[in-house]
Amino acid sequence: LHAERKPWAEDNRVPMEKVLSDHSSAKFKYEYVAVCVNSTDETLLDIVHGKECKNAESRVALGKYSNQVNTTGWGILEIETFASHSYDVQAYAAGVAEGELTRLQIYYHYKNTIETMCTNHTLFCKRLYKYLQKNLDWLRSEVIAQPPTDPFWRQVNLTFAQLTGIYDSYSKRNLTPEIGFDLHPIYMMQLAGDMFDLNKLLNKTADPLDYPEGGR
Amino acid sequence: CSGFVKLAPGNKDLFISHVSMSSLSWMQRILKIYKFGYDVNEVPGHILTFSSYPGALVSMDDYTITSAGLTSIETTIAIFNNELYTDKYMKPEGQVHCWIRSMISNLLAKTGKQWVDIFGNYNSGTYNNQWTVLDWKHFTPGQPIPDKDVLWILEQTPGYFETRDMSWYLKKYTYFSSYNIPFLPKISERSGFDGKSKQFSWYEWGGSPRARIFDRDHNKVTDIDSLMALMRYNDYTHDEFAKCNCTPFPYTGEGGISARGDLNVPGGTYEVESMGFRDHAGLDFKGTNYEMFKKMQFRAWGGPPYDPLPVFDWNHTNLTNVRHFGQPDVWNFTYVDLEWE
Repeated sequence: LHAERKPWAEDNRVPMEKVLSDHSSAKFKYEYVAVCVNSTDETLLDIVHGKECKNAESRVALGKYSNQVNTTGWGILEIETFASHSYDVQAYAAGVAEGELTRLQIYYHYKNTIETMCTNHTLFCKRLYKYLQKNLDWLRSEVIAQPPTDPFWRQVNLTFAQLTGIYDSYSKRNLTPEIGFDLHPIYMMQLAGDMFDLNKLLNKTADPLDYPEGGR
Repeated sequence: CSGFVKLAPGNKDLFISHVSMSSLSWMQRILKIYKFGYDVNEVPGHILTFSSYPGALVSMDDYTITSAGLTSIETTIAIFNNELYTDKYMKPEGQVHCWIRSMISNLLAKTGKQWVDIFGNYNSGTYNNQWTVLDWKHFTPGQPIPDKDVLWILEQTPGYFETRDMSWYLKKYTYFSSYNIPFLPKISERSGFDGKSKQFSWYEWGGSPRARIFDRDHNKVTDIDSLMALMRYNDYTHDEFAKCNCTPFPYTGEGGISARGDLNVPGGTYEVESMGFRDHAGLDFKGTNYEMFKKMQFRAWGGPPYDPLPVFDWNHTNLTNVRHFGQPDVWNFTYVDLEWE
């Protein structure tokens, strides 16, 4: 049925003047969250909807988000962290703010790109799991083995702190600033580009509509 | 993807732009800025702004502006040489995946040279790209650009990467374009593009449709609007460079700066597989000029290119069974000019 249609249709063209006029009248709402050190247990962080924590010093990160997906095609996210806290806590809190503010879009993106990746590819996914777990274990061991002053490995550590923050926040877990080197769906979202070649290395069968020269 | 760096006439402005091409299921998009409270001397790129995806810590397009005065973009290099997919070059220990290396390069590099040097460490052989890194600190409007350190590229295959200062090229030709084909001879040879390009100009650096369109039209770019027009350009039914030995129509929607593989004919015959009907299109446009860069701003347009092509509409596409939860049905948007707080 679809093959009989022309590859493009005149009827769904939208005049550029209308697009620009609709756009200029659009009003966008912003949502804010602050990530604050818990007032009774300093090993925990809290999410506060709004810009302020109970006291200014306890604010580790501030996030601002506008979901304009249905009006511009984009969500717009701003995350700021504050220098009065350690780098590790800042990175984790940045992730926490993002996970909280963009939870809905993360969920949709998960549904679109991750949820079915192992459907009909069970053996491939077993190989992939083994490969990725081994890589995460090696990264963890290197972060521990390298001097904490090593700039590269310090940033590896901070990157995983931020990732852990997103995962904990998205999953509504306790917000204890930690650094996990764990395999979870949010981690898989980071690997999208790397997967083009891991698919080939680990012999994934191509899906019919896959672009033959996978990449971006 | 398509990447493009352009000096305006008289060096009055400088532009860097990118179009991401991928599966249309990847249109949940977020424009992000991270402002970390790290010491600027330790982490020059402590402020990062980029086009991205939900849950992603890096751009993945890639299009990233850093507070160190750099912009990094990339287009992917396909690896046709399957002999590179072995545990000799790709292994789970001793290698760091691309997304982490790109994050760390953006955070730590002060210069384009530093960016490519950092990125080259622990090559995982995954997400093999041609990276283009522009150092805005060497640009002054109306002045000639220096002979070096304005523009660096890095190209990667499993087990090997190479970097080169391409400032001379930008100075000589006033533009540098990136279109999924390696520039460096050894990368071309290792990846298999050498052999492919002898069979089809589709794979030839300088000879592929996008290379030829960029070469023909780069002079049309004088401001951010004309930059956007070039990067979203796709008029494949009329453009001579989009012609192919294909049936039922002698052209391909992949033959534009921003692709529309969804408009090709299902069941059609295409001389190269990647010319055909696919879940593959340009998903966006991002571009910045010198004034915008100074405020870490850029212009972004979400969705596949239209005008003169039809607007992408999930209700009127031949792509069925492509997941698009949470996406608008009709992608008839225009651009946003980002202004961060």
